Amino acid sequence: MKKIISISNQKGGVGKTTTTINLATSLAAVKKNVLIVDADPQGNASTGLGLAHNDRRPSIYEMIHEKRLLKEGIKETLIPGLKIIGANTDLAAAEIELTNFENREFVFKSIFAEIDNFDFIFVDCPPALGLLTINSLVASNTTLIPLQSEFFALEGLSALMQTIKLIKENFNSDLKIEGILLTMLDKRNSLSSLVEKDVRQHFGDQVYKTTIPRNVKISEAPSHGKPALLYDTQAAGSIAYIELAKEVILNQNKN
Amino acid sequence: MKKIISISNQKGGVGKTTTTINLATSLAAVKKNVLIVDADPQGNASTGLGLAHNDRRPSIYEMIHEKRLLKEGIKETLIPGLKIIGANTDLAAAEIELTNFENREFVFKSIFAEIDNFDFIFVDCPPALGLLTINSLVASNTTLIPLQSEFFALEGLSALMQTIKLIKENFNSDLKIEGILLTMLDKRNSLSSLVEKDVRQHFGDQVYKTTIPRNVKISEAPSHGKPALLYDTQAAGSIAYIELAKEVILNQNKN
Ligand SMILES: Nc1ncnc2c1ncn2[C@@H]1O[C@H](COP(=O)(O)OP(=O)(O)OP(=O)(O)O)[C@@H](O)[C@H]1O
Ligand SMILES: Nc1ncnc2c1ncn2[C@@H]1O[C@H](COP(=O)(O)OP(=O)(O)OP(=O)(O)O)[C@@H](O)[C@H]1O
Ligand SMILES: [Mg+2]
Ligand SMILES: [Mg+2]
Repeated sequence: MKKIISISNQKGGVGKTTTTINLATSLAAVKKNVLIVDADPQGNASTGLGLAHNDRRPSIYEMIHEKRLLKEGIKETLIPGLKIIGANTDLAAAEIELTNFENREFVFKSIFAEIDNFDFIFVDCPPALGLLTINSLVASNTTLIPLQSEFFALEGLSALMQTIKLIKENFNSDLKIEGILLTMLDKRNSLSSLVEKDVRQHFGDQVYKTTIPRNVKISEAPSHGKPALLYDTQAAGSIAYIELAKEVILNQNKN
Repeated sequence: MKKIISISNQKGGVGKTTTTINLATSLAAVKKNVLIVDADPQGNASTGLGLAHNDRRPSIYEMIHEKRLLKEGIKETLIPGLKIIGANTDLAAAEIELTNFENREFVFKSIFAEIDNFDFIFVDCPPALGLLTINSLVASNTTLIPLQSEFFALEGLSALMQTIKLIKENFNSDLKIEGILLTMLDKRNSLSSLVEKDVRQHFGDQVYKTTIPRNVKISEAPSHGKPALLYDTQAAGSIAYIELAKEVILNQNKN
């Protein structure tokens, strides 16, 4: 029974791609079959998993035009049990093109319906509430929201919750919050702790107990085309993502 | 003679809004007349300058429909000599609506033509290469590119340069690079220094000598609705933005 989770937040640089890569890797490490769909024209998830630039076709952009390409688009990564559909800059054109499609909010949903044999499908969303993110949310069972422990990121959360509510009311009544993940937490910094306190007060158990510390190994790993887990298994960031994976699995059994 | 500068980078969280607010404030502090146009639906520049949510109309979105609203949209800030046109979430609709406009790339240009009495106009762009950012670049004399000293940010730079070249060839032949600004630099972290070395090698004197250090006072300031310069004048981040303003002014005399 596949579970489709969008990693979304329109605020930029909050750890969407980092969470996609490292959570997916942690789940693959405990024998789950995982697929990442890179829906961000920047293609950071593709790069962070070492997918060569000339190996990112067909992307979800080409599949919008020709569904039959799905099987060709699913590529291997360095991690057994983790596959990826890569992204390239053509995907930026999809944002404008999708505006003129008949059922422009449901295009990803019809593509994902053809995908089989995965326990989890993670969609890495771009930093915007445009049609690529909307399509991902419409096609998903849940959305996981990385939240940087900073003021601007906190401010954007209410706009995101509003968008999720609208999508639930108009396009996908089953859409739920998978969880809110506090990222780049720096215990020494009072702002970080204030944001954490505020978020736990407002959102209660929707907020993961696991938090991700600011950890330089996490930001170094992508330059080696590897997840932090492969780059430095003992790093504080890697351990935190393994803890997160345990919590995500535990929550699946609860629902 | 007004100068219109877009602060742009499709990579999220690299310091676009922080640079817009603090560079504009530093220039206002040396008696320049400055306007910020918040072109990001997140409205972070509006929040960071203490503009109340109910004081953000008309935004550039309403002006797209009715140009006469320009004078009403220019609001005061706490800083003498610095004004702002605020943004609200309606602006997200502009991204989709603009696709069907006649000259969809030139809408901002015709609005900005009506603005007078400013030395500098800064446009804070969203983290995307969509029509809001394209409109800003078409309407601008130059673009200032904040670059976080991290691997994913560096990777995105070539896509941005490519977009700037396309805009220069098709819509705005005068568009130049105002400068590339290294942000959130952490001298203790080897990745930061590697990125700085790499960027200076590739882009030479397009890269400001001034760099902005990672500084917690910068991220605390927006929660008080103030620029870092007002929140803590002696902070390393505030001093760096004052240095940047000096360099920006010096460069104006060179060109
Ligand atoms: N816990 C962490 N500690 C240190 N650095 C981190 C951490 N998480 C992410 N980063 C770094 O911060 C930057 C932003 O993270 P990332 O690119 O994953 O965010 P994003 O939300 O996907 O960005 P975008 O909005 O551009 O898609 C990256 O350079 C990444 O390597
Ligand atoms: N030099 C700095 N030191 C510490 N924190 C910083 C610095 N510059 C920016 N920040 C913080 O980093 C986060 C990202 O910065 P900012 O929001 O300005 O980036 P942005 O590029 O405008 O993001 P977006 O892509 O979402 O528009 C903010 O929380 C900000 O307060
Ligand atoms: Mg990303
Ligand atoms: Mg911003």
